[in-house]
Amino acid sequence: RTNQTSIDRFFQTL
Amino acid sequence: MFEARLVQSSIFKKVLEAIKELLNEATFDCSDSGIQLQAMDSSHVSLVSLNLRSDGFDQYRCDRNLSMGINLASMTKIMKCAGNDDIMTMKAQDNADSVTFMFESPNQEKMSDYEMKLMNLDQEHLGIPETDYSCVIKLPSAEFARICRDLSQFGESVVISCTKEGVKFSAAGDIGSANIKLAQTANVDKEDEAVSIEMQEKVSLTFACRYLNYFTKATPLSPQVCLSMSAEVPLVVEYKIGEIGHIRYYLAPKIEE
Repeated sequence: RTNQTSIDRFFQTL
Repeated sequence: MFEARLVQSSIFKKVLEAIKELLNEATFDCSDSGIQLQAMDSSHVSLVSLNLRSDGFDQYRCDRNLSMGINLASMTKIMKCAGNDDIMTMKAQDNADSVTFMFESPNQEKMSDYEMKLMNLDQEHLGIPETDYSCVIKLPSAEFARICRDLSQFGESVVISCTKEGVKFSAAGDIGSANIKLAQTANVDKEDEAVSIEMQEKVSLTFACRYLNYFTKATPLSPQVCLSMSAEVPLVVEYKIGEIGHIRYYLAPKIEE
């Protein structure tokens, strides 16, 4: 199964 | 003092249409360089990044940086009061807790103004690194909207696979499966109708249909859309906004766990 990743995982919070 | 005048208020109406289903509220950051907005949807699956350059406005003045927290449903109500051909001016004082929208009819016989309260929003800003993407696909925006709409009937996910030959969109579910292949257009008279692919490496990624369909609300902004993909990073869906800027949507991929 594919799971939805979260966008926070790819971009760092400034 | 902040003041931005746009002869074509329809551009702003379309921008709002392009974000209001994905976001409930957002902060419009106004500076000397223009108006920017960055916001994640409530599930943190996607990110919207809007850039309207000051030189794209007919008049623009921003003496001090200003962050306007705006409820998008309220803004939609106000923008509905503008005629498509109206000239729009947004105005706010420094440190204001409200923003005023002024609409002038083209013959200047009708003038209206609407004041909207601003909100204090906690906003998280994400740093988006400059990336060289493995595949950059440009295609007609209406075609992309059609593909997303058609494939969402088959399943919750769309697989986008890009090779030098073309790009394939696939979906599968209870009723069966669907595949749509687009080849790079050979001879194009009309640039807007072209499909072009720049590929360094083949990529195949899976995305949620629901979000792609939200992004296609930006279709009226531009005849072309640009999709950028690299393995295991978010997809970028970009629509140019005339000579004034762009809207970019970033969508986190679905990954096999």
